Amino acid sequence: MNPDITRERENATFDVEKLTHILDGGIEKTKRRREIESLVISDPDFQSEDLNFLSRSERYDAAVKKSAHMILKLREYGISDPEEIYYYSLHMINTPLDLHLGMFLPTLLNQASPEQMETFFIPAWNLEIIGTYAQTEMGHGTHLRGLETTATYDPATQEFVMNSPTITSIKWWPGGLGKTSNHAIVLAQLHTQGKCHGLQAFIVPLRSMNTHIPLPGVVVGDIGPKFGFDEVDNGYLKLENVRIPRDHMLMKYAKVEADGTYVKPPSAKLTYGTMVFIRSMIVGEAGHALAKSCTIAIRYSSVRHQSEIRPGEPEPQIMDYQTQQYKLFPLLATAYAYKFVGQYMNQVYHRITGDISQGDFSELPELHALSAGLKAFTTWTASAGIEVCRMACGGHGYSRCSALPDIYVNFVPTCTYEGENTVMMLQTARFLIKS
Amino acid sequence: YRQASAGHQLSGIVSYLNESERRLQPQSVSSRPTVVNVNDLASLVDAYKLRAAKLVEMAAKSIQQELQKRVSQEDAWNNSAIDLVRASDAHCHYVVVKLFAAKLGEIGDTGVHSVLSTLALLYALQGIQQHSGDFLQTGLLSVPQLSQVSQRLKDLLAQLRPNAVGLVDAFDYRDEMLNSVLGRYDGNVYEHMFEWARRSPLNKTEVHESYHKYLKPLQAKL
Repeated sequence: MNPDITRERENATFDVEKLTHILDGGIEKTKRRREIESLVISDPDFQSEDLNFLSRSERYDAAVKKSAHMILKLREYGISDPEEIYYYSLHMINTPLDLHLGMFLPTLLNQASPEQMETFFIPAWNLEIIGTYAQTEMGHGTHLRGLETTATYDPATQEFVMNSPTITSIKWWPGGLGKTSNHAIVLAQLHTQGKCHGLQAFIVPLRSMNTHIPLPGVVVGDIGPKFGFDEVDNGYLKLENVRIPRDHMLMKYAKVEADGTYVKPPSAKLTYGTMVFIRSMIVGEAGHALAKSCTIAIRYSSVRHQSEIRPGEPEPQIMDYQTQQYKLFPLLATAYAYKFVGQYMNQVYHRITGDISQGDFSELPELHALSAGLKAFTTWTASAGIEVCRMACGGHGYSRCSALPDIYVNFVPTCTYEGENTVMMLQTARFLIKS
Repeated sequence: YRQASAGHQLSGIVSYLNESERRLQPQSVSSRPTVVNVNDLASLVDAYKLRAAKLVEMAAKSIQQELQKRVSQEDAWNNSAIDLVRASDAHCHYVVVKLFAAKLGEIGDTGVHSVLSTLALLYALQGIQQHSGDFLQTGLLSVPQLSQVSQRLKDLLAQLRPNAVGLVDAFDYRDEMLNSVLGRYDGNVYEHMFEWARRSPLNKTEVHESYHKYLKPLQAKL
């Protein structure tokens, strides 16, 4: 153990373990988290060459292998609680199956009719169906009403004809879409009986379940290298008159009868719940990313010696410089602040989910506005904060061995996905002005 | 803001717009008592609340002024977007500070409570320093107080210094999760940095093939 860092720990004026319990939400949570982490860390199948030393294709390959292994292990250990799955998956930066687990399955649970659950859920659970969630288009992001992909109902054959009518309507970005998935839940404008009824979700087969070759009319592939997310095949999807049966439109709420009659959903607010959930998770992620970055920069600052404060004395730890403290300690405070906000949003989300199931939507508008604003507020600050931590490590922060470049490039997309931050802030503003 | 202005009682986190509506009646700044006590977290939370309320009001007023120029509601909104984003930012900042302060109330252990209180105070004061213009403009802070904030912030840095490593240890990231040579738990950074570098694919051979392919032929030509 490095003597500097040992001395630092001896100087602490509080019980570190107790604070860890508070951060986890209790002693039992800490215990369970550590158990799960040990399961993963001691599992040889999760060991791989340092990702920093692999090509993009090798990184994708390693991620697919780990995801496949993770799913088997989750079943073997009987881990099904979302929070415990989250602990388990923390060892993976991002995986091609993230959207299958995080969006495709939950959307089936939330929006599939009982008959559709019968048809799709078990095959999806057993990964015969590998799904993704295709919403964003090359020319359209946060403004959902602007999406151009169409699903036109043909009463003669009781099918929907899916199309990407323009280049800007090509689906773009969904994780796992490029090479991994064989189905996608596609958000498209529903046209029936000559009228457009807005966005609906459709299950679209993409690849043969035997050969994995793309089906006729489906043009699908990887969008190419990105700033980060090397392990994930973010993809593009162009649909050319792809026909799907009527029962492939998710019909728990909105429906289309055999003759093409459209039946409205009971409430337009239903999808807001999912948005609040995802954005609450992102707030927690901001605390997590900042906490990791602070851990790296502050531990390093306690063992790095540089220059001098009083001439002739040994080089001090760089954490003794006020400027270093001023860079890092407010970010440390911010990391704690965001961890606590993440806990609060999680509790609130569970409470309102209960309310919604009772048909009480009263708190939803405020929470929707708050989660949008907090998602933007925390991800902007955390992204900038990670970069400050990286720079605070001097030149070594530039090396991939610090892990800070990876943390940065894999966290910074949170500023644009699940709603571009400026748009999120304006959503909150709308509620504030209305209030 | 509109509902509060019309006298409706709001519920939830935005109910401060009701309360602030009264307190922010136009009166000269000098006669309004300054609320910030740099040592009192509750007072700082209150200051963030009033700052948020003020920025919401300013954004609303901007929209109203735009509407008086006979532009459409949408254009008035877009021409006030910068104010609106600032108002949302201030609202979120208030919520984060408020929740941090509220969390302290749940902490029983005195040692942990003390160090987290220091962190919360630092977070709040740093926000005030970063957005001092807002706080000055709303009369929540006076210029002399600004230097108090700076001084107090420096004191807090020194106060936190002994606990910095403990506070990051509490996040409890295992080395395998952090995957960072600089952030190793044992602090033995340089040995492992050298070891890591030696495993770089470029070091698989002592002489990389590009030397024979390009450099040596180049030398022969020159």
